[in-house]
Amino acid sequence: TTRTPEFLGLEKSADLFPESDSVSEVIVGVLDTGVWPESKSFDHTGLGPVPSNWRGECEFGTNFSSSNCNRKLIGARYFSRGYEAVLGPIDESTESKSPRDDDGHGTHTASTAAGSAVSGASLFGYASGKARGMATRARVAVYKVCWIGGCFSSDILAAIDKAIGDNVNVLSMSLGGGTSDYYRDSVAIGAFAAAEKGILVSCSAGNAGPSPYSLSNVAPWITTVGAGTLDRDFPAYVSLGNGLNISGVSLYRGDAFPNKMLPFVYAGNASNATNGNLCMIDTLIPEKVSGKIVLCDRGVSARVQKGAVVKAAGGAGMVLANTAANGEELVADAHLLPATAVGQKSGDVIKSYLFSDPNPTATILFEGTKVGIEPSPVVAAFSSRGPNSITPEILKPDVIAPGVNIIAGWSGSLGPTGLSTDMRRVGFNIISGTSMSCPHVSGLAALLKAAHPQWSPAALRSALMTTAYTQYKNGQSIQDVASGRPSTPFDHGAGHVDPAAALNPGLVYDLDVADYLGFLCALNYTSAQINMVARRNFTCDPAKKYSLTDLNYPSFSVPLQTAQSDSGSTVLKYSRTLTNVGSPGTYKVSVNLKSEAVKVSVEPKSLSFSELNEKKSYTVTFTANLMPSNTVSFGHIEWSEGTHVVRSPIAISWT
Amino acid sequence: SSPEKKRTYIVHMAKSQMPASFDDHTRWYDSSLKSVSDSAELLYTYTNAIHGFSTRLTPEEAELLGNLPGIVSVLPELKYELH
Repeated sequence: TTRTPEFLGLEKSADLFPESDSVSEVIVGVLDTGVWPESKSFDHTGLGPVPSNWRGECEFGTNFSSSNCNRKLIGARYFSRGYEAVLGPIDESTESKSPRDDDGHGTHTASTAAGSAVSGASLFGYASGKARGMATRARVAVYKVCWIGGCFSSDILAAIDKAIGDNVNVLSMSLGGGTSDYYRDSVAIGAFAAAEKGILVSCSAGNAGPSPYSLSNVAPWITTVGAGTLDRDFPAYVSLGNGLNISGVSLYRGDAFPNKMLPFVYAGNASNATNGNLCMIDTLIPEKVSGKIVLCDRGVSARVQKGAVVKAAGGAGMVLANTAANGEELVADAHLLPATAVGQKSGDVIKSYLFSDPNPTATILFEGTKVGIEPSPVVAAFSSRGPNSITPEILKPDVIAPGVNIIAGWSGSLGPTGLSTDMRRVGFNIISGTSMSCPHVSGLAALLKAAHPQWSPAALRSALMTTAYTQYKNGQSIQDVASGRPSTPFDHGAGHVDPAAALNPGLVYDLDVADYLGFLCALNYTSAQINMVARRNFTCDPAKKYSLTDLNYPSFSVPLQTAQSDSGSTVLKYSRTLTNVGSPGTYKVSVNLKSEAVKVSVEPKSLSFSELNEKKSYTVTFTANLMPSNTVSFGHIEWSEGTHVVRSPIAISWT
Repeated sequence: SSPEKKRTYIVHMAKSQMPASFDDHTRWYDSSLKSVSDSAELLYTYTNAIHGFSTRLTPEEAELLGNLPGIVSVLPELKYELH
């Protein structure tokens, strides 16, 4: 991917990151739609022999053999038995029964995490530059689990099973399955086993935002990644016949209509369908759109599909307007016809013009790539949001990372829109989703793992979380594009990742399997349910007090019931243990919480560490007044010895 | 709604309860499965992620399997989607 290495400070801080030899010992496993091995992102030039502990394989199948692997792409497997059991034999004329990626998504995520550096990358000239994965020297192993008909948990579990046996160090999974208890969720179950083996599991948070309680992959042994924007944009303006210029974005490249105003029509007025405004297939009347620019509303069908519908009906161009569901978030697409996407407010302005002018006209002006856009990052509207619906005491997502308009490797099987009618073929494509932010964190975790091979997955995640930032350089809070207001820990978790800072966090909140078993006991799981998650007979000690608030998590989520106490106030205690991974020092605590309803106290107020790996515990007491349902308060707890700042977000909610 | 309609289940096994007569957990899984269904086959056997296997069963067969010794749970598989 281009730009994100600079945006994340990887280029500027290159000296801080581990030597290439240690990174090349780290293996990133990616569960996805497979891989396009011919992508330049999997060039192995300069890489030495595969790590000696590697046990994986490059499996044979449709248009794929062991010769497609190399010293970069060291493993490629596919898992289709569960899929075929449900949907019948794979039609090899439409999808490859092999690790080969016919979709593009898997090639994109794998190359984002650990793709080699490729000079001169771009999508039709957009986002041009040197594309690289986050961990350019790490090895890649792909596990194809998603097919045209979906991703089935029996296949996913089989892939995780193999990845653990193959000895991957990081597992990247940009997929999810809604919200089910951990013992029913194959990703959570497999991730538990992986974490126990020292594998960091990074998962996408989901694209169901901005609705609250919309997160996937919320198990505390998973690193859950939301999405933010970069400081890059692809402006394409709509110039209206009344002289107004409206901002939009587009990745269209081709013949446009420079300086030529065209008739402009609202799709809802060019269709007999009740949902004609959505530009669904076969809903536009060709006589009413031919040669015109058509305004379509976003929603229901794919954005690029709407462009194809307009084109098929004879339209000359398209303006795609967000609705309330997307607000002002602009996602650029490589449309098949001149087209641009505009926000809801802009869409309303355009509609007002369309409905008031008897002969509306417009043109679209494509401006290419712009960088240095501020503010950035902003939380993407689509990024799924907390609270955590399974365990409200665990704050999710953990962090956000770049996930909007990300360029990375693509499959040679299909065009950048993914439409069957798109005959264009590209080496790189620009797409958006928490699927794209997840592999950023996977690759960064690989870098951290190389720098600190002894750290547990929880310690690596803690480093990423406690060093994440929540403010821009000017001190303003990171914005949420969905609301236009400052984002909260339910949107961004601990904040936006800062990999250079994560290399040296000072202190970490560590966790091991015993902690997670205690967590399952605190959930009142039965022995059978614990066995399903943790693969062992484990009996919770009836004499021991298990508390969800004592899981040593690097963040604080405080769910309160509005009718929790007759006295009107509730007292909750959270205990945490910090491990020193830096120099000796005395850390002092500070609490920032803008709430009259909650008082926070921390004991002790300072912690002195004299040795590496020394552990010190503290307790946080939240004393909360009764508040109306849906009230929220946010803040953070910081420990600092003057050099390092170890920050944990606080999210308090009354339901 | 057909009673014969099969779906995929993920079966969690208590590995510690494997009878001594089996020297291989896969044979135990297969034997357990065959005791409730002549036609069902192992889709996958899992070693590292869980102790167990996946298979296609009718709801009745799944219920019978769940009552056998050594079976921790028999849960229908879920469908996931890319993000």
